[in-house]
Amino acid sequence: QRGAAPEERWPVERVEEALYAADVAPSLVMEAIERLGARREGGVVPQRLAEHLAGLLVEPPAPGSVRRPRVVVLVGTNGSGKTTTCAKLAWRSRQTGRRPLLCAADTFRAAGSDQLRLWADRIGCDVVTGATGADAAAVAFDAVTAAVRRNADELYVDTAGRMHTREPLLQELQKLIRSVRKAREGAPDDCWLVLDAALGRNALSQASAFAGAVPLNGAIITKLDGSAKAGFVFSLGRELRIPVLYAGLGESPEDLVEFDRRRFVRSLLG
Amino acid sequence: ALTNSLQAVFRRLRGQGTLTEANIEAALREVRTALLEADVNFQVAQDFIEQVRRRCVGEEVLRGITPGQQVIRRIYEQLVELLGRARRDVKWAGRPMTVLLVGLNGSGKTTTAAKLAKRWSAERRKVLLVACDLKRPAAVDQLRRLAERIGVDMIGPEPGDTPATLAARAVRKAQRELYDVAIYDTAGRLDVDDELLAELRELRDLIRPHNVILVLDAAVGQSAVRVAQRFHETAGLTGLILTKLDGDARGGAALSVHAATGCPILMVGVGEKLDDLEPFHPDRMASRILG
Ligand SMILES: Nc1nc2c(ncn2[C@@H]2O[C@H](COP(=O)(O)OP(=O)(O)OP(=O)(O)O)[C@@H](O)[C@H]2O)c(=O)[nH]1
Ligand SMILES: Nc1nc2c(ncn2[C@@H]2O[C@H](COP(=O)(O)OP(=O)(O)OP(=O)(O)O)[C@@H](O)[C@H]2O)c(=O)[nH]1
Ligand SMILES: [Mg+2]
Ligand SMILES: [Mg+2]
Repeated sequence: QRGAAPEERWPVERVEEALYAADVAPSLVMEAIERLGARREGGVVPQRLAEHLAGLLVEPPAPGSVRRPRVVVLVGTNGSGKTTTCAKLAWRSRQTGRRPLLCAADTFRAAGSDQLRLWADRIGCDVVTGATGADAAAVAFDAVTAAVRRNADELYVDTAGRMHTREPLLQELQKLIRSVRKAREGAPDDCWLVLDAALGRNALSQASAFAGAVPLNGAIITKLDGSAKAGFVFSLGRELRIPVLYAGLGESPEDLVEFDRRRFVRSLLG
Repeated sequence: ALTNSLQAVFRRLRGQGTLTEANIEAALREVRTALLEADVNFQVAQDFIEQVRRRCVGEEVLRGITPGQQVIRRIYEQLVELLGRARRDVKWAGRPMTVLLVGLNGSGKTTTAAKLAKRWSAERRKVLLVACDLKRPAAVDQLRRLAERIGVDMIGPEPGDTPATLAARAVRKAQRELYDVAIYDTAGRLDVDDELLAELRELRDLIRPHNVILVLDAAVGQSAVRVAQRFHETAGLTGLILTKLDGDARGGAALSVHAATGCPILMVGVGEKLDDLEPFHPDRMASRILG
């Protein structure tokens, strides 16, 4: 329905360029062009493109009653930003007067738990750690027990980075999840995948592999303050029904925002 | 995968004697999609397809293969050729030979610094690791532990140090104590952070490294070109190390970075252990990208 003035339309080439450059899956780019009748109508109205894209994203479920302590396990590939994001989540919790607990279940990487320990000091919350080489599942178990005993509001469990293609490492993660469940029935309440915004098509492979191994119910996109646009999120929504919950926008504790579908799409389209 | 889906497209080209603009157009569009699926930069893919088109059109189809198979072969050959020209070794000059590792947050710089140190120390070279990331919590600790694990010397900050003052001290130490190699690990930084890029340039001017190596995650997508260009403008890249190739990322970033900046490709990271560093194989990378 055109109004008094014809709406500005983006030609197909411009749509392609904008979406491909943003790492949107080629199949979704072609589908968008097709569904919006771009070739037939000589282009796409940007507003309608934005609505189409936003519609591909899954909204997080309504909060509902959350158990206490809310147990959240963060997973993801090496260097994605898990440890820093755990700190940010704890900081956020502290800002609203809640009492979070952290768990450094990365017992593998050099200085993995020291990194989280330093964050815990800066933020002013406790952290449960284990010795290097200790069983990550055992550390997580202890942390859940401690969170229950201390009446913490949340427990954020940081895990070691791992390649989603290494089956033994996914099994190790499953063991950690089972261990958390043993410590408190129904735990973890959440298992979130941390994804680097600069990822290309591999983001979907990562998400699919982790979702197949653990009860993933959300994703956090880190480093969105960079030049990458994280167009893979549309595939997360469309193919895997995974909602994006937060976006990391920097290296400081306050650099985490709730993910806003519309704002994200507007910024992607520029 | 390119080879599978393309075989299907190209099968339709059977029975034609010459490759023409028309009969390879649909096929080339499929190739472009396959390259995009492999994270090759959009513009780099366009240019690459154009080169393939120019090379193929007018070619006689060789006996015993279909036109489609011929195009695929040309694509593979061209990719191997391009990546082959990109392959280079670290520049061994000066004493100490100095390496500055740079890149985005979490790409694998600190781990790669230790991998390089281990490799070169095993070659009987005297290696010094310099922990110039004073920003990330426990970064110095991380490098120190890795250095201890492999028995290599490391220098970290003293109270009040900035990355520059530490680097200056390291330069003097490396010369005075006759190290063969000095490897500088730096803090991760974004290509859009002008302040941190300026700090990097200042560090480079101070250290005067023989090798400035971009450490890049193999799973990076379309932003690889822009990232590489910014780091190249800032610090003058002499090489690329692609990390986390033990995953299933196709690694199109390798092609993108080299095509866009001319940056040579030195090595690849294939795991978290300190031995997990391998030479870069152009033919393996070409097969991986083409799927
Ligand atoms: N600019 C920016 N940097 C970030 C963000 N999130 C994390 N980082 C940085 O990314 C790097 C890696 O972060 P970590 O928290 O160590 O990542 P990780 O997933 O725990 O890494 P591993 O435990 O080794 O797998 C660090 O330099 C962080 O400061 C973000 O939102 N923006
Ligand atoms: N699987 C795999 N993991 C790797 C590889 N290289 C590095 N890593 C892991 O990637 C994560 C990040 O590595 P770091 O060395 O801390 O990365 P960085 O670039 O120094 O990070 P910042 O200093 O925060 O920018 C760690 O968990 C490493 O063990 C690799 O080739 N394969
Ligand atoms: Mg970590
Ligand atoms: Mg580092």
